[in-house]
Amino acid sequence: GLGKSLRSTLAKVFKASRVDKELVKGLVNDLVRALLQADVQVDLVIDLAKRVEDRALNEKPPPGVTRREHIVKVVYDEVVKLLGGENVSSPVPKLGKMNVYMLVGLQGSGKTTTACKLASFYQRRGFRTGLICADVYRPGAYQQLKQLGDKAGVPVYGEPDGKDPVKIVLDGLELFRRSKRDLVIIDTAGRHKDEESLMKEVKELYEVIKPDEVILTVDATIGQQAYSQAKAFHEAVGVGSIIVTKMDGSARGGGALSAVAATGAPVKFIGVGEKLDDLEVFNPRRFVARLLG
Amino acid sequence: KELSSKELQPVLEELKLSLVRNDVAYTVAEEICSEIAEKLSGVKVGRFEDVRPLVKKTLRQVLLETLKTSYEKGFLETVKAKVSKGEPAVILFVGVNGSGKTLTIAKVGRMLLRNGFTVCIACSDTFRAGAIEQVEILAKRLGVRAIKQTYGSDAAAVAYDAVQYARAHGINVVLIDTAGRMQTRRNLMEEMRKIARVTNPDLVVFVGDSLTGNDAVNQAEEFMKYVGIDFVILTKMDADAKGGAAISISKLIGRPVAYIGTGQDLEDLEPFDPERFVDKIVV
Ligand SMILES: Nc1nc2c(ncn2[C@@H]2O[C@H](COP(=O)(O)OP(=O)(O)OP(=O)(O)O)[C@@H](O)[C@H]2O)c(=O)[nH]1
Ligand SMILES: Nc1nc2c(ncn2[C@@H]2O[C@H](COP(=O)(O)OP(=O)(O)OP(=O)(O)O)[C@@H](O)[C@H]2O)c(=O)[nH]1
Ligand SMILES: [Mg+2]
Ligand SMILES: [Mg+2]
Repeated sequence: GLGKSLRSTLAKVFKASRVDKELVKGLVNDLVRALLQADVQVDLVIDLAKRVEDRALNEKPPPGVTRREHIVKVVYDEVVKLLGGENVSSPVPKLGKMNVYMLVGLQGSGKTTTACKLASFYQRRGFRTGLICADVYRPGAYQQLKQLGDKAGVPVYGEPDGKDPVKIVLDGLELFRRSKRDLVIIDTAGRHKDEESLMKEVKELYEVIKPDEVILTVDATIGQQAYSQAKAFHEAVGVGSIIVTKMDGSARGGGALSAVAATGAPVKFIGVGEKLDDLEVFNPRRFVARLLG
Repeated sequence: KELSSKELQPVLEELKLSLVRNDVAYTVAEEICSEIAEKLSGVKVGRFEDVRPLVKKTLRQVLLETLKTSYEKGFLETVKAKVSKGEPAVILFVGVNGSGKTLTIAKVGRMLLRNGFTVCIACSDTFRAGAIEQVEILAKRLGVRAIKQTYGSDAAAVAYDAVQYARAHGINVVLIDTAGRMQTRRNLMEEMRKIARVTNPDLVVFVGDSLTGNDAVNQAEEFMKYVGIDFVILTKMDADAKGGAAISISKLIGRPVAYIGTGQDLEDLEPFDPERFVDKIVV
């Protein structure tokens, strides 16, 4: 696919007899094309292209590095920079307290499935985990979480006929505190930035519960709206980390890059399927390689 | 003087980016721009005329040609025609995970009930947690029957049961809910093909998320290839979606977007209006 085009461009860089303005221009055009086809937000791509071109033409390569090698490194560096760098902070709940994580995100982005994947991930690593269904709108939301939780061997709290998510969460947290859980994961309803009452609700949940981490799920197939939607979530509740779901498909996940840029939050996991163990710790190198092709 | 490609190029480059900003897939945006260039080659323009309005006018033309893809009958007309033959109209809903199929089926059910049809829903998502309960609750809200089996049962068998049920009880329309599936999962695409083969639907509806980016192209291609698509319903247009996926999908498979989802209530389904849509994109 398009991935071949960027790889072949980089190959051209190495085969070229001289590294000149023409070659760099060609590379930058191919890079723009690759990133736009990968769903990265247009303005981010334009800014990145300017930086790459500037560095490729004007930066002196460090000693021992050829001009060509330097250019390839610049491309890689600038993209990784958008991801917040190569260091993945290992997502570990703090000992000696009941950690509370809250999942938020757009409709259908994978929150409920991811909540259970996370619960299973931590439970298998020795953290006694609990799940709370705070989605009072979606038909069958509680049943969905309960069925997944049962499979994972993780207790699920919910009030299927409840109307007040804040009350449900407080009740659930109280119950889990008594049974000495190490980690409680809260699944919330899907929402987008223009649903005023829902954005108000998630803000209220955040302020009352004060979770240790707010996790934003981002669908790998999302397009140009990723940036503004992520920004709105961040302004409402302060996103602490991102999980990119449905990375097992053909989408390159450029929307995740846009979400990172909008929130400053790192990607900690990716979802790679519908089963409970289809969760992988984020690998920036592999993600960037796939993004660029 | 004749419009030169040198003059047109920067305007088209700018246009391509604005189409991408509207979530038109990159290759589709490229194609649209080359179509405009072709339409405008050799066109005479005033010596100091700004080409932008001319490009805009041509863009509008090209987009409407894509979106107004002629299709034999409308959605409701197809249903009416089948029902008038004394047979239930079978509508199969397909799409990738989380695109909004199940809620959209309920919305379509509401619309059909309003139009005087009787409806039942087949719970052919026998895989995902809570899928059957979700349909049951929605069906109850509509006052229609949900035909189901247990989790893990054969999706095609449930769909077949529903069609038989509709025949036996004179129900006008069978709406088949299927599991979300990635277009890259061959076994799941084959399963969907089997459901279609067993139920021989009158309409196959692809339910796409309007927030989808470039993947919309590959989704539409693959679903078209495996099961054929008659109509598209684009959901979540209320989420500040620019809706470029409508253009990408119609361009690729030559099928119209029949309706758009505009919210999470059963009433939030509107007929797609290509003119109004293009007016928003071509500003
Ligand atoms: N292939 C694949 N499917 C996924 C992944 N994560 C979630 N899904 C599927 O995506 C669909 C939506 O997932 P949900 O967990 O219901 O999404 P949600 O965000 O809770 O949805 P709402 O609560 O309605 O906003 C389901 O069919 C899931 O099985 C993933 O990583 N890969
Ligand atoms: N705002 C908004 N939300 C929508 C729309 N259509 C569907 N949704 C929401 O999107 C989420 C997913 O809807 P579902 O009907 O479960 O999607 P699905 O395609 O059946 O999902 P799977 O069966 O898991 O693949 C739910 O939270 C719906 O309420 C829409 O037009 N607007
Ligand atoms: Mg959910
Ligand atoms: Mg469904």
